[in-house]
Amino acid sequence: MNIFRFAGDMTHLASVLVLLLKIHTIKSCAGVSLKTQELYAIVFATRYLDIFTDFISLYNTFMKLVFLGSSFSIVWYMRSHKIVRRSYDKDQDTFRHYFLIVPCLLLAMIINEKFTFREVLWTFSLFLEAVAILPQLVLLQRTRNIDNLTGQYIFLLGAYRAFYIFNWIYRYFTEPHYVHWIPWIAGLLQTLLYGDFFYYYFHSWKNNKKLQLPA
Amino acid sequence: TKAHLGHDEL
Repeated sequence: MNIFRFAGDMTHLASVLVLLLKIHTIKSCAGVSLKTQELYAIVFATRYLDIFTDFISLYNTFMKLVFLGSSFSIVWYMRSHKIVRRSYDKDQDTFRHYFLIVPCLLLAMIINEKFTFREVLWTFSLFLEAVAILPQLVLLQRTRNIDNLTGQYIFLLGAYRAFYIFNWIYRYFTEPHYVHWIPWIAGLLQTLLYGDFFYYYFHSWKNNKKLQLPA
Repeated sequence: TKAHLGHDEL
């Protein structure tokens, strides 16, 4: 464990807690893409298949349970909670996320470190996570402006993967034979996808005006 | 080992 990875995990934890608290307290999910939340639930379900078979550390197991629990809770809130579901804008959240799942699965069948069930699904979860934010960013473009909490959620989500890139650089230089191109490339692509959002988020924060994304 | 395969990360 290194400071970059720990900072990344805490930022990631903060992002899901910000979203869960927002939905739980104001009982609204306006501006949140259910498609992105469903993709994240799939990402965690396929990445943490080894949660009960390979014990790495209490921290690792605890965080996996938190990420699984929070992502499925958010999906449950947005789909089934009688009040929250009313604020879900399904007419705007129309990104065909199955068009993301199939290519990621096919790619994971081709590019992986070991062709086993668990390794292919783990690789699939990395590719899917890289593009999971797309429905949310498309929804933001459509609804034009976003409330602070959703903006913070996306900012933290992008920042966590940026921290992980520093973690991979650190591990590359400190651990011999630590070379994993698949998570590195997927993680870099993921962070780049947040690029324009970061740009507008930073400028709105600097000029202290409401975050408006260009059409 | 798990660490080798990079699976020790979240």
